[in-house]
Amino acid sequence: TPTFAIKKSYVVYLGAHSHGPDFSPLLDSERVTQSHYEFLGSFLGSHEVAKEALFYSYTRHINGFAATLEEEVAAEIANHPRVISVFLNKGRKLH
Amino acid sequence: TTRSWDFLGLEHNGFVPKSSLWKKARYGENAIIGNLDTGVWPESKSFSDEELGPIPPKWKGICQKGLDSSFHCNRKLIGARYFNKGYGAAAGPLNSTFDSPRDNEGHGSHTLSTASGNFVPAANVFGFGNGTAKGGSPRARVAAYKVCWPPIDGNECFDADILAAFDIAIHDGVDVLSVSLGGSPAPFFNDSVAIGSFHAIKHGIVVVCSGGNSGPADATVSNVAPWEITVGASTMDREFPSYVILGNKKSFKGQSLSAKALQIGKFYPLVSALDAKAANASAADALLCKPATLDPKKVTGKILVCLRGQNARVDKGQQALEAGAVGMILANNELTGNEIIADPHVLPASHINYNDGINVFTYINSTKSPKGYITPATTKLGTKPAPFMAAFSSKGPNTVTPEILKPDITAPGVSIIAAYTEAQGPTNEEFDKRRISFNSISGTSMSCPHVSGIVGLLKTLHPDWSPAAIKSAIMTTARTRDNQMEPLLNSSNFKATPFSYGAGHVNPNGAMDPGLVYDLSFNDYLNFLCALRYNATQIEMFSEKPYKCSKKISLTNLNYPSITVPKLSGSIAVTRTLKNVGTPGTYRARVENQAGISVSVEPKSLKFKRVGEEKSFTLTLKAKNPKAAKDYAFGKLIWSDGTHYVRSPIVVKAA
Repeated sequence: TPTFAIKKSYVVYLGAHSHGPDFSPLLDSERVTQSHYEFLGSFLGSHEVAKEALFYSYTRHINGFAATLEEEVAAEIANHPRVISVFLNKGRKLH
Repeated sequence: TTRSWDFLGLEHNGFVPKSSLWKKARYGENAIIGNLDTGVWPESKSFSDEELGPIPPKWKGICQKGLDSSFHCNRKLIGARYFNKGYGAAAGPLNSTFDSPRDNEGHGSHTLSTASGNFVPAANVFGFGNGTAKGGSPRARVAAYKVCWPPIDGNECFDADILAAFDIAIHDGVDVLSVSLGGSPAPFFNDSVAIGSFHAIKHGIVVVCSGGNSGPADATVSNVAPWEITVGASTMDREFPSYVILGNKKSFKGQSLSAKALQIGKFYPLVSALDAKAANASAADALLCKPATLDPKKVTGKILVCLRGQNARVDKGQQALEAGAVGMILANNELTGNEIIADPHVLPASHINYNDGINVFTYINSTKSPKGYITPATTKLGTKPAPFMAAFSSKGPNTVTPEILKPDITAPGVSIIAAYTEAQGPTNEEFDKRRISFNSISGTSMSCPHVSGIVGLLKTLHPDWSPAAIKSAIMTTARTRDNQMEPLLNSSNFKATPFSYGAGHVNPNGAMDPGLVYDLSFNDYLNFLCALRYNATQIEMFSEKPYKCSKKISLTNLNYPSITVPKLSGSIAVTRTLKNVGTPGTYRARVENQAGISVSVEPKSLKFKRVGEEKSFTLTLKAKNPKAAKDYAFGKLIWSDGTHYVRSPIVVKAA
């Protein structure tokens, strides 16, 4: 019987972007998102699977993405030297 | 808000003196204040754009209507966006109503209008607290970033959405971000608000956060990063008294904004929620008037007495009404003490303090046919003492970096009247079909945008000041005395400490001319991260260029406007640097000492010849004997040239 790992949503934080002064929201954002797909794809096996898992690509100032991942994959990503932190997409309260 | 700006000294009975920060800062003209919250009710008069000029050219944001064709922006509400993918990842597929920045809850409209709403005359809640509603930066522009949605397990706002909103808001060109939400403190780079605000301050954006409503227990404060301004909540000099009168002629002053009143002078049977318990309910739940815990046969036609839990604003009124009560008395527990909050209940009701609650319960338990009456609420101004700390306001110490005092400041956060959604009734209770344009709510969510509005004014007045300089100006000019010139109290009438109020109660007119500031650059924060043992590779990921941690790094030496030493062993020398942002002058140091700790400052005076000049000093703290300051001790450092008073709290605990 196949078993299915539980997937949860995570934020993967990679630091800041080094966009130049002539940052183009359209072109550069697309380039950054592609690089996020590539990075995540290297853990998930393919660009396509990464595209399905990733639901936010932070492209302007914050470098990172949010994706639905298995716990083991999240732990593996957290160990990558390019990664500052990986944390659960938790809920916060209005104060 | 209809009273708090008067209480904060920006106006007096509607008159705005020339010396007011409002006049000096042109009411925050053209500052842009963003709000991460539940969205905005665009039809509110607080966001109309009459008399406002063109949108500032630096603005790059959009009005993302989504599927809500009735949503609109204007020259006041210059931007709105919504972020729901992180929420959707937790909640499952979302329907089309989630494709809108519209505020269906009320919280976001309230906070945004507190920070920057227009002047709106005749604002009130069922006639109470009537006045002209005003935001802190009434001529600033606003942008709503909707990141909070209906709660899932009590949580409304998800990290992935919060981070997305920060990323876009920085790009859009906001000057200030107001963030009235939070969670359990976590390491800074596992915390979406800390990460987002770290990137924001790098771009000169000031981030103001609420400290949380988990007080009065210690070590409950959230949003504790040093680059955030963290705000506690306190009262102002306005009350909405509604008296509870018992059959034995004893009376107790409560608070209420009930639109309905009992028949004048008629006494009603009084029943404790415990005695009105339904057969299958627990006594503890019934006493709190939780849903399905009350027996209508025991409640109908009576005034029901419920005990308040941690959160006053729950559906106790609805439960009482559903069970047939004619009125409700809400009594504090021991923890919430004297903090009584005026809320717009669905039935005649009054919220009373802990001691009075005990008296009411004792009367019920000792009387065969207890009777009571609740007088209609009224509005009373000029009450004393004010401010005092709200019991709900979260407290330090900071559990992530105890060397940084949090909260930083306190501001009005109790019974604040500001704009509201018209998608909900004022109690947010299901069958409250009433709709009002302004509502009264309480929380650090309400105090946070007061500070955001003040930051908007300071941004307009001093566009060259860094986020750290603005924060320093706000903190070092804060007050620690109430309107009776006595030390700030907590809700149980004890002296409050900097763990409740940080540097003190915000004083906007003082903040425009602090004399000196404790400034910080982005590199100082990188050094702070070095001290937290982030390695060079990680630091470079934030700095975008090679960065070498300086050798001598200590968390206590971050140039912060407050001084905290959580583990004093023997003695410690703490260094700070002051920058002159006022006139040339000589400042002398004075220390208000703390028991068991000796404090010395070197040099004792600093002479500033020009604006921008920086001078450093060392503060040496020493435990007078090994047993001294086993618990936290509190003191104060004051630099003064006779005109300016640059105050810093000192908080020390011996190791």
